[in-house]
Amino acid sequence: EKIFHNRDHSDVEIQQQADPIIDEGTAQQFLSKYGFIKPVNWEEIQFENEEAVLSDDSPAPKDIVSVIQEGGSLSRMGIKDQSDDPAESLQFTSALEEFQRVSGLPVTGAFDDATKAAMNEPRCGVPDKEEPADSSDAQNATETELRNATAGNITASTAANETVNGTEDWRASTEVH
Amino acid sequence: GKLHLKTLLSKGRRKREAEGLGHMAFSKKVLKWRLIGEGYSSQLSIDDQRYVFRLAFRMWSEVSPLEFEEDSHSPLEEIDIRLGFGTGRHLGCTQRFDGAGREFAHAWFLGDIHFDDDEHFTAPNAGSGISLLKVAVHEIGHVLGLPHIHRTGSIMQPNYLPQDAGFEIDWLDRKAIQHLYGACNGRFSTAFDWIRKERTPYGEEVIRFNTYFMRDGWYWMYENRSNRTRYGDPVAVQAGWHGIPADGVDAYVHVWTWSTDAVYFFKGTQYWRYDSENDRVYTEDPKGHRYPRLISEGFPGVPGPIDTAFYNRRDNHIYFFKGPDVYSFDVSANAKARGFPKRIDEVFPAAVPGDHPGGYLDAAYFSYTHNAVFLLKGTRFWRVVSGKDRIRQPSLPRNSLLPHREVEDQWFDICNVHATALKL
Repeated sequence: EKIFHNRDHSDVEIQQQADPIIDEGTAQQFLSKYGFIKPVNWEEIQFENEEAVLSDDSPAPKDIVSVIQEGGSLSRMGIKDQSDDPAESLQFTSALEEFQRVSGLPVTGAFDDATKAAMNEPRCGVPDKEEPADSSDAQNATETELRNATAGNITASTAANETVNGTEDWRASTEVH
Repeated sequence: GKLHLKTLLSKGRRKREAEGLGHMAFSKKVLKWRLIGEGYSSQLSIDDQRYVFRLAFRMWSEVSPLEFEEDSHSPLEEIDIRLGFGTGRHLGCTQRFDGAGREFAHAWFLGDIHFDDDEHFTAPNAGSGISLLKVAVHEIGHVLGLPHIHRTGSIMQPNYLPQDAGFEIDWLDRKAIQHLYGACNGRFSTAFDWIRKERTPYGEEVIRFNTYFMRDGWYWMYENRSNRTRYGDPVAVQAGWHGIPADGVDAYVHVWTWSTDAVYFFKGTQYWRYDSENDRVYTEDPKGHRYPRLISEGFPGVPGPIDTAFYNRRDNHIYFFKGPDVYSFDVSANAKARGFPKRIDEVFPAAVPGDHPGGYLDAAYFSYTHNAVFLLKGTRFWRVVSGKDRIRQPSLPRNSLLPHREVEDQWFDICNVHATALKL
């Protein structure tokens, strides 16, 4: 147990508890954070400048990264609550199935109890699906975008042309939104 | 600056296409690590924290060519891997921790490892809590370039599984790290099977053997049935072989006949007889010989120092190797065999022309597991053709050497650890 000295244990700071994964919204954050929706550029996250680290309710890092990578629209990409967007829920289901598969769970595509329990298990914070960071085009695109994003003059179409390979269609659909 | 560093690293990092099994994160073999002062845990003593991390690094070192050295003094920028504990927003990290439960640690490819001090980390074998050792081995795996591996038994699984007693780095995780940094290799001082008598629970006397590889002052026990060295090896020679020179030996010979059962270690011009019953060298053996003795005294006609030696049960001769020559010593006659020394390639010719160690061997090893004699030199070995081989292929010259192979392809994971990590 935590070391205490006061009779009433008041000197033991109330230990913060991790927010449990309880519904599809938090499950989506989980899947997004660990790269099941889109591989996370984990290296990129380590390098984002402090300013970009938003307040406590900052969106899951993937979205911070996508804001940086995307460059064009610097508006925050908050976690969308459950939209009825069919593409989005399809994405969620396939990400959930992928998580269930690698976790050795029955692949139901539904946020069932077994999946919920698995998501609340103690785990490492490194994403399960990382984006290769140093393939040269991704590297250049990221650098260019970062530089342009800093300069604020990147345009959505530029971002679309220089996206990391394999995310083109994802980005395009996001840009549409 | 950070972006520039990332660019440098990304461009500089050699990424081996390894079926998605990570990337080589370091190009040097000796890495420095430190538990940073502002990152001590409030749950374990600092000594416990450092002990656990020393053990975690050593576990990776035992299965890879990498060596890890704890460095508490160099400037921080010279430290390759920095470890620290924190809670919530911590240690200047962009990824805040989530409190007790769920996320327990993360690692960055630049070599930072953070542990969430809101978790209940415990020292090895504490039974409860989250094993700091297991989490540390996992996170170090990330810093070395391994991703999450969704495979039962892998230390790189993303979820923490309560520690099965004494977890180890299994075969596939070893191959994954060796795929990035190569297998372990290097020359050996000697290799041998040590025979000992044991009593079964029913009182029967049985003969057992264990295989050992020695390199200077260190040794490994090799578990043939598991294709790996004993967990926790190498250890210092003097810890396991009492009385032989602490910096290692040149050769081991076990003379085993109906009337003789004598184990000898050779170093320089001297040799020791080993008392296997009491697991130490004799100062005086049952025949009244005192040790160490001069090789030339105990084996007339054989000049020390020797490179290596082995006892051949087929002809009851000891073969001493020295430079390009070999001396055959007749144990029964206690005399050098007639016509010796001869050149090694005359007595042990190459089965394939040109594929021969020449001389200056490191080890000559009779293996009970393989029922064969091996000559080791550098990272290679040559197997001596056996009687069975010659029945199958009569054209093979007697005692000829089959083409060489790499030691690492037959005896796996015999890896050094940093000298500072030899004793934990």
